[in-house]
Order: sequence, then C-alpha cells, then structure tokens
Amino acid sequence: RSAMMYIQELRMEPRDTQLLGCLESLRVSLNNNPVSWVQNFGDEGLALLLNIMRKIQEEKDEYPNMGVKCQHEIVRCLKAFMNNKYGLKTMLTSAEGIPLLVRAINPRVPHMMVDVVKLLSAICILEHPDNLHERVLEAITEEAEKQDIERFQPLLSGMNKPNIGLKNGCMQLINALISRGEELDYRIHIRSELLRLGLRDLLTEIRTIENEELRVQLSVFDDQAEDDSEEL
Amino acid sequence: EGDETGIMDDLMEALQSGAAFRRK
Repeated sequence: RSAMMYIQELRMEPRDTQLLGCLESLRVSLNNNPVSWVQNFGDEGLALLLNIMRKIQEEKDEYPNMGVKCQHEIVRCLKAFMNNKYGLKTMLTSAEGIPLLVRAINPRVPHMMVDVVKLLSAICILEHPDNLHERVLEAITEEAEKQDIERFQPLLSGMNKPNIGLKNGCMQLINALISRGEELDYRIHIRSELLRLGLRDLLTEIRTIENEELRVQLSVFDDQAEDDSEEL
Repeated sequence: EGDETGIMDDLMEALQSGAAFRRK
C-alpha cells in the first residue's frame, strides 16, 4: 500500500479493529520502506497519527476495548517514523508530539509504557539545539500539574511494577533526564526530588534483581551521583 | 544527507549499553 492510501484511511477516522489493522500494517510499512516512503507519509500522516492518539487519550470511553492497543500501535508507528532524519525532524517540529508521548506514560499499561519511556529517553539524549531533555521534562511537569500529582510519580509507579523491562526503561529515562542537564544544581535537584519521592527505597529493592540491563542503568545512576558529589 | 536511518535504534542501543551516558 502507498503512503497516500494510509493517509486516506486514517482521514476517515476508523475505529477499533479496522484502526488497529491499519496501524499494524502502517508500522510494518514505515519500518520496511525507504525514507522516501516515510516522506510521502509526511507531516500530514504524522498529524493524523497524533490526532488519533490525542482522541484516544481524551475520549477513552469512545475507544473502550481497542483504545490501549491502538495507542500502543501508534507509539510503535511513531518510533518507526522517527527512525530516520526526516521523520525525527518532523516529529520534533510538532508541538504536540512530545506531550502526547508523555501522556502515554501509563503504569497501568506496562507493555506500552516500556516503549514510551524508551522513546522519550532516546529523544532526551539527541544532540539538538533545543535541549530536548528540557522539552521532555517540561511536558512531564505540565502533565503532572494537570493530573495534580508529583511529576515523577508515574515513573516511580512504573518502577514499582514487576515488569523488569519497565523498571529498566524508567531508569533509562531518569538517567537520560539527569545526564543531559548541564548544570550541577539541576542534576542534584532532579536526583534529590526522585530519591525523596521514593526512588531510594525502590533502588534498594531493584539492586537485588539479577539482570544485566538493570545493572547497567543502576551503575550509570550511581556513577553520575558520585561524579556530581565530587564536583559539589 | 536526510536519508540516515536507524537513528532511534542507535540511540536506544546507546542507552541500553550505557554508552550514551559516558562523559566526554
């Protein structure tokens, strides 16, 4: 199917099984076609995906069964879309992209949250004049204000889930947010806020888990804290 | 230029291995 065919189908705002089928097929196309195909899908295709994502998030009742599955598939499509310079630039130009991804940080849907936090971590560490970690943190802060919760609560809730992949993804995002801060004060502030909110106790438990990927993230966290402590 | 692919895959790999966090 051509990129235009997907655009036409998405414009008709399909629901449930039809939407899921379209998104699954789109994800395969975005992953397997050359960049020119992604360019044909373009900013209109991206805007359609983000629009559907926003509607699923806002109108959960209208997407009762398939909403979560469709939203997860959109996250996968976004990753595929952003996997090249053109798509990445287009996504970062969109004002809605990062905030919508942040809104998909939902500890009640651990398998989707893993993909979302890993995508956001990758965005944070991108070399970009805009300081993308600041944009991600700003979106996290604004979303928490809307929900009237502590801004890092969803990440800590994710780390409290039995899913080791999710613990790892959350640690990646924490490390990405801290490591990209140029100011010592910023890094110490974020770290203290997390520790105070419950990361200290969670880390004690997580250190007992034998998992190579988690071990890497824990040692990054510890090393950065130690470096900052010396600098202080 | 403009055709580079695998950007997110590379970033995710660098995050996972810890290479993304090594100080310059």
